[in-house]
Amino acid sequence: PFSRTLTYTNHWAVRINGGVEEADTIASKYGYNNLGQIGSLKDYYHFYHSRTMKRSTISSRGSHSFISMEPKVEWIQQQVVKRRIKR
Amino acid sequence: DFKPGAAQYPYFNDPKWPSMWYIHCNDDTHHCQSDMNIVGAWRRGYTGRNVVVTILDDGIERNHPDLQQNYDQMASFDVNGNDWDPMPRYDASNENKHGTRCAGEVAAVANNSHCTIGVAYNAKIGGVRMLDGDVTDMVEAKSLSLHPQHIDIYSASWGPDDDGKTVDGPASLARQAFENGIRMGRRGLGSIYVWASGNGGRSRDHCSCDGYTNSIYTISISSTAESGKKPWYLEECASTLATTYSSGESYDRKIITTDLRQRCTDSHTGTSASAPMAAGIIALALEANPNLSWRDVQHIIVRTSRSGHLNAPDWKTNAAGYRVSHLYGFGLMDAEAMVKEAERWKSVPPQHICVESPDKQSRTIRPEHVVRAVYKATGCSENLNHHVLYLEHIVVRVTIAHPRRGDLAIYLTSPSGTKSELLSNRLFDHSMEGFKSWEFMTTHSWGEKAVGDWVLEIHDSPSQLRNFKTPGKLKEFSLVLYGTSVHPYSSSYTPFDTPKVDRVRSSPVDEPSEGFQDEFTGSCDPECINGCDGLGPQHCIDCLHFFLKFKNNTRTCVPECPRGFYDDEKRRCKKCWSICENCVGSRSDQCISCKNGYHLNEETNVCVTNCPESFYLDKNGNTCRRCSENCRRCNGFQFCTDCKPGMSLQGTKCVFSCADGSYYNSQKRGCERCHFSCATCAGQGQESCTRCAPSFYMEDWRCVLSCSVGYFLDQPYENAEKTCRRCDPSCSTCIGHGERNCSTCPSGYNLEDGACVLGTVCKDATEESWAEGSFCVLVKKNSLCQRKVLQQLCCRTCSLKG
Repeated sequence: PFSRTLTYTNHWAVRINGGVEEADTIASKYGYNNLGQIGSLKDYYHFYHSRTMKRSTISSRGSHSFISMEPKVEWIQQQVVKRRIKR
Repeated sequence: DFKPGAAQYPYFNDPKWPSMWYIHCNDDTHHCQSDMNIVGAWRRGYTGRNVVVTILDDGIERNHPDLQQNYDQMASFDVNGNDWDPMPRYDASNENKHGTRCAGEVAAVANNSHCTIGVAYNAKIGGVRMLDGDVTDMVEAKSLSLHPQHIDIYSASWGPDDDGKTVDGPASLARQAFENGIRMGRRGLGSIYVWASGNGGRSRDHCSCDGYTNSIYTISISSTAESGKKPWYLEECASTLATTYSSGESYDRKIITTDLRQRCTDSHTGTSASAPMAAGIIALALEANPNLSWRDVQHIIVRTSRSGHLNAPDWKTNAAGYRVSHLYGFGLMDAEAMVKEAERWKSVPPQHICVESPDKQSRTIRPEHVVRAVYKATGCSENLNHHVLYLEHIVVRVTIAHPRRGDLAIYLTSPSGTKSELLSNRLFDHSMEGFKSWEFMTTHSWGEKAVGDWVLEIHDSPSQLRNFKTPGKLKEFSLVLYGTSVHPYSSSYTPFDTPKVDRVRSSPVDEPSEGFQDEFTGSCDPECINGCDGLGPQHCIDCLHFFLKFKNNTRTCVPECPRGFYDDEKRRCKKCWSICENCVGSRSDQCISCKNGYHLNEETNVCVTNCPESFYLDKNGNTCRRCSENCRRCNGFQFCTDCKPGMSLQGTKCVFSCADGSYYNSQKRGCERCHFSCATCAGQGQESCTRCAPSFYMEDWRCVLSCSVGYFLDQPYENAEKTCRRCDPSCSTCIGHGERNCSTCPSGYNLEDGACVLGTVCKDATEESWAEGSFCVLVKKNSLCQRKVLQQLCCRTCSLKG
């Protein structure tokens, strides 16, 4: 039997409608730092939450999770570590 | 044309040049089999100039002597550290050498007497540091979508574990980054992603289980040893497109490249030596024709790669005449053939995607049995926008439940009879997860026709005792056919003049160009398909490439959309926003270049008259680019002229401003206290004061309690700050500025009226205490001053009147 345990980080990918100012406002409202747009993906932002465990086998719960209820937040995902190997 | 021969080979003074067998194959002692004709491409003048390549890895040693000159800051980023410096993290084991090694293969500088030469030695090279930390979907997406309008080629030599039991691929953000890249990167031509196919040979891994190398957006590169044999690490699969050389057995020669700590190495091995080599070759082709789209590049690779001396048990010729194998794809890349093709290449017709309706009939997979499912594909012939007649990639989306995934082998046979192995047994894969909508991909039917019966076979061969009461189940599968509705090389392509020796047409009936010619009628314009009702492109029934509609409601067929128009993917040219010159959509934020007087904002894709704050105008690309972090205004990426609040300008960089009595330490990234003698300072220590603490005085660049010897305390005006200023050079000590304010003189000088004059034995005759004084009075009284010796001895007394 093969079981896979996910490792959750304290980084989130968020899709927010309304530009960077809106993203900044929502981030600070829920205690995140907005580290900017994710590469060239429009409306996707990199949020960081310093009061969440850097690595954890359970996904983060707390008042910051209510961010997903903001009307301008279209999608949010806590980032999971992916094992990648140099070839 | 270039002909092999030692006399014609160029000479480079880089010490490892003679050992670079994979670039020049002129060494008789080693019995060269075949090379990749890289020198041939160089001799045609292509060295990668104006092409930008980035290596997605663990960083790049940007100050390596072989990389420094070609290093491109705009093609680099540190995703792990979230800053612009991709320098690797150094440790005792040199763990982070991988990116620097890959970079050298692409663009090590030629003729600089150092180490090695890159395949595209004039290409710009960058590096993204993204593997030296937690890799997440977001980290991958950031890396894959870095500056897609600036970077041409992304080279990645990593992936999910090649342990023979992992099935993993790009998640939603990385997938989106790939899709955006091929759709909008390179101003709509599509970013080129080159991928190392996998190093799981010993673990019996299969690269179909790696969703990155298995993607249609990546050019999956495998390796061959010098001898043409399969290297020990090589995985096989149907998604591999082509091959370059890498290391093999101990008797095979090695690949040489740049190494960490400004060194050189011949230890770089595996498919990660091969992928950047392919990226370099593609850079040569892009220099030959910068208008190649991402699909043009794949077509050119398919057409020019050669099976040559490569040793594989499964070489076969598909129905379009291409030799292909699961080990090497279409074979060894040929740089010279690629640049020749690129020079005359015209873009292939738009890609059509035909998603055949899924077969949802559940089928039981019994041990030691084969499940065979036949699917009648139409190639979406009823839908003009999705019709696929000539194939490129074929994806099979499969959902299977199975008690032991590693026991499965999957095959797909095309209507023309080409059989691809989509998956072979994996000894170490004990997973019970099966496959959930996993996409297997094959390139082996490239150029064949799509319509007809496709056969999917699933073999279950138990490698160990299993509970046979729970057999596997094929729950659903569907075919996604990628290709074109017309022949890709029809009217636009001038065929290659010398046919490849290893191209064998299986049957003249299947010759694609013949099939294509049947579809044309006599005197219609070449831009027409399905006939016409008059001469000229405005009388076509249907267009080969694009429709262009005029205001008066007439329309014409055009080979490409003119300036100010974009292709809406239904092959219609639609108008861009009024101030866009080129665009990918009709909205104001879908511009890719702007009309005169406007500049493109690279982040919003909007045309603006003036660059906004924190952006500068890059005149070459007529683009507003973002200044480096912390700049409010700048003249270039790292040339700040004004800083954001809380920062101050030091030279051309903005650094954090600290409170009085402290300074910004850039290494520790924080403010630190100045020396106690400073009120303000620029750095650590007494000598970095910019103003002094109370009761201290500034003396040169340090603050002192009292002025040193040779300095005097100066206060230029009332209430001004007192400083220690250096005395006149003629004084030892002084009471003020200038040569007349000396208070003591250096030895050999005499103080006369505050000035130091060259001392002789002559002393002031007026100083009665000195014996010489009364002597001189006597000299003068006796009129002996005329005598030269006495005049010198009593100079002052003698010169006084009276």
